[in-house]
Amino acid sequence: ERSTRSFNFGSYHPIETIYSWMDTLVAQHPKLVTKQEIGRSYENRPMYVLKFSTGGNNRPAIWMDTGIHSREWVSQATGVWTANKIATDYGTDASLTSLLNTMDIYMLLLANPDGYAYTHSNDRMWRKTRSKNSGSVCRGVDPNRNWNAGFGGPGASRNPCSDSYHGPSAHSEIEVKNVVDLVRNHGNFKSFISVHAYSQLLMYPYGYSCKSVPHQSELDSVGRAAVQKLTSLYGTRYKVGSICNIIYQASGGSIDWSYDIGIKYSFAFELRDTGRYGFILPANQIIPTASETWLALKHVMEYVRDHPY
Amino acid sequence: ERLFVGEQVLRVNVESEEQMQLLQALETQEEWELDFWLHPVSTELPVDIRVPRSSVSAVTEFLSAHGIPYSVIINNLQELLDEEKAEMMENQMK
Repeated sequence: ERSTRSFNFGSYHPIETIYSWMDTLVAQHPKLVTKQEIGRSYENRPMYVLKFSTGGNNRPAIWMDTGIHSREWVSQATGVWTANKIATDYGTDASLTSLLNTMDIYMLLLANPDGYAYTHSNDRMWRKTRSKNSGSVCRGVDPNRNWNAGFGGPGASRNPCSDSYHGPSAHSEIEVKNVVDLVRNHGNFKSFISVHAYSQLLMYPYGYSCKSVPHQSELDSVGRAAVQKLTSLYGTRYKVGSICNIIYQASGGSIDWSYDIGIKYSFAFELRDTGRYGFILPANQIIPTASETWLALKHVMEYVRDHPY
Repeated sequence: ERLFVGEQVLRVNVESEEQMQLLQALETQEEWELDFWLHPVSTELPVDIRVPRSSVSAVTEFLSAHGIPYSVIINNLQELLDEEKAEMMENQMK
């Protein structure tokens, strides 16, 4: 109790602190939160998912990951704050309570643990995984170009030294494969949300192609409504659109993969850069960022709850 | 530990397709070791580039020579990183 209360959500933390905080969150909310190891990273760090469930068997579920690009620290910090928000608001927030009485939420807070540890110890600008690339001195694969969705297509590099290197094959990165296996084995995810930073965008598929997805108009209207909620808090302005149309063609992305396996409500957030700090967003902006993002996340989750398919 | 002393982050607001193409050409250019935090994708979105100290003058001369407007959003990246680390240490002590 004391240790979670003393946890400072308005600061950045190393991986060890976040992992130990997870245990305190689970201990504090044993009937709601469990921690599951979904596999290990390339450097053998555990990958933990926080599962929020009030019972049932294999209920429809919502997936949320943060930190797949390790240098985007505000995304991991937002994930930690959001996990705590869900745990503490359950039972008091009627909408969230009704959601958790019918659905589960899975959160992977450190989707790229090796990269995150490396940004603390060696290179704050590191973005990729830390796997060795045979035949190259350069390490790492861009974990958001490694999914089996237009893999190896435009918008990803075949150069191992590039920050957008797609890797030798789809799902070659164990960090990606761990998620793929969990989502496929579960088989009942209804939404897949990946949180990045920065540039204030809420995007939906596709990235690997600029053609519209079948549910484009629905995803667009859900996105716009969610962003309206986000903007209402501090005025942070977001753009909404498909990855390909709003930024660039990027193949091998996670939400393209999730959409193509049937998870309709697939979205990617690029969080704020209010103040023009890029990836080095000051810690005093973590809680404002997480608070505004929560309004959008909650809107998306409520929509998913109310539109079963 | 890798240090970023004297490294700058430039924010470029491209105003034309031609300027966009010039920046996209920079993306493939490896000599200056540029790290595109935001890529040149549309005239509606800024382009952020982390520039190693050794390349700062070459890059700023290139942008000026082509009339591409830019501003320095981070003047010395290492300073910000030192602040970030100090804040984390202070928090850990607490």
